[in-house]
Amino acid sequence: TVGAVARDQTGTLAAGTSTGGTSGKRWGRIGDSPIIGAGTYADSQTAGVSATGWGEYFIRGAVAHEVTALMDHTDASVQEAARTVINERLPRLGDGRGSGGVIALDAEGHVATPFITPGMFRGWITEDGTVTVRFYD
Amino acid sequence: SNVVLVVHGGAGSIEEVDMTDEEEAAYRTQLAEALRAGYDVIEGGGSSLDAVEAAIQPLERARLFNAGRGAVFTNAGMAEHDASIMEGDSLKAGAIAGTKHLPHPISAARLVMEESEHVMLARQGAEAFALAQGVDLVPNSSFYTPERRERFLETLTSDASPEVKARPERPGPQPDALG
Repeated sequence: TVGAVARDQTGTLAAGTSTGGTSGKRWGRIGDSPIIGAGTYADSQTAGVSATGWGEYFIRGAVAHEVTALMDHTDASVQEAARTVINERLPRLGDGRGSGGVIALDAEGHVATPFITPGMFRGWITEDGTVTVRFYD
Repeated sequence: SNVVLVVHGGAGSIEEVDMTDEEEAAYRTQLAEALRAGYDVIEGGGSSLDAVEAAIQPLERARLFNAGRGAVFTNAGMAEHDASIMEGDSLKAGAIAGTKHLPHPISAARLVMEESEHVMLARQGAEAFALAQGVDLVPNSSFYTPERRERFLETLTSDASPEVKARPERPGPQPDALG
């Protein structure tokens, strides 16, 4: 799965996610990536979010929207909201086997990339063009 | 606090990848290319929507990631794509699911958002819509990579090559991973 969240010079946020799904999937299985609110969500008042991980859990948790909802309802920062959803809420879903992560960006340019897998391919670029790429913590 | 674009290339699969230095460099190069593609849009005064599409397209073209070219195989031995996109001011959104012949799923999702009254279109319907919008469909085989095909054959039979069998880091799928 791949994804991106951007904020433009007007402060508008956008998010997108694209995937090949789960290896060996059958029966028309669809994961969270194309589900608005689960794998992708963007609200310029709060944050843009793209998710990657075990899709069934991200659908049950409406994970991408949950990050923005926490920010909206509790005044949590994007880092606090994303961490809470991925590190605390996601493991509580269903049988507790949910795993994965999100990238999230707010309108002020604060970024969060929490994950509960051994690693997550991710990177970000700042206003001055500085690139950071990370795989693990 | 001044980030304009963030991207990801998946989580959870890294433990299955015994990356060489060359492969790690390739991942870093691809992610950096995606970041710069989106950054150029922002720097040029383009929209965040354009930047997201510009950043994801190179990742869909890259063989390293599970999206576009390089997508994992379904049980039927094909590549199948899902994608979605959302704009944070208007809260408009678009998505496609289960397509097999759309060259850039993220762009097709954007077409659904901007050129239809719907949020999600699936399978043949999504492809028919994209075709009507002027998108050229491509063969499913154009998304295959040798690595994904090898992994698929490995999951289907025990006739994997000796090299595959010798890889302790590739134990094959767990039963519950088969959908």
